[in-house]
Amino acid sequence: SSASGSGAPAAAAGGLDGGGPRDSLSLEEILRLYNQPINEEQAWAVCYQCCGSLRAAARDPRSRPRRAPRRRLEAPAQIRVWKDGTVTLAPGPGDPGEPPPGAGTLGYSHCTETEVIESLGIIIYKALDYGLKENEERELSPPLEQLIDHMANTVEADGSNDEGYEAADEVIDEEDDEKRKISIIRSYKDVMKLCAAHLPTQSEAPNHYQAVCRALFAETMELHTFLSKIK
Amino acid sequence: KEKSLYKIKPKHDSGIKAKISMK
Repeated sequence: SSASGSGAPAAAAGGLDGGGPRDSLSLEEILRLYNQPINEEQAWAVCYQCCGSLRAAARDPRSRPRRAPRRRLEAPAQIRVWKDGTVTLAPGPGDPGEPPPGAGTLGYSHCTETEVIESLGIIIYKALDYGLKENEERELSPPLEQLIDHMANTVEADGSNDEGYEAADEVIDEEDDEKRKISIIRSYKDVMKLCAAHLPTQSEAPNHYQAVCRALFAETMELHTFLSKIK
Repeated sequence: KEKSLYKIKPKHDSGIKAKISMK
């Protein structure tokens, strides 16, 4: 059912470069292959995993082969989901082993942790909004909307969110009140805490979110293989 | 488990989509 829609097979057939085995996919490739937005659980998982790798890189940059320098994200093509469920930022111009910035590049520059988080929040929202018309808005669950609101720094001045979610009352409980305690996101760790608090058991967050991203990679590759065979 | 379908509503001027688009 994921591939339903007239554009999906054509998009999928041309969605990946090369025919050999792949160890990672960009978020853009995933969106194009499915021709639909990511689901909420995948959004939580990509946020958690991406902030985890950014945090690890920030703490010990020399030990990370998939190094992720601090810079704003401009496109889903810069987020890579790996076969093992790791999520990293794609190397950019000027990074070790990469060509220097030139004409037509995205013009990366080093920036603060909160700026990276803000840009990640925006990219994740756009992945949730993928394919929707300009005058349409996806109804997100309040906790995820709150996470993105805080990441993207779009929270209203009084700290309240826009409550356009009609079914909000039925899911707000003490657990949500606990999550509201983090009113300002300042670090990758804050994002990871909120993502972990989304789960019934917070200690399961590393394994759970890695499994979600691993499944996202595997299912996308399966879809690509399937659609390629049909073509 | 989350349903694969999601609800779509008209874009609201004070909604998250409008706020994100202004970033």
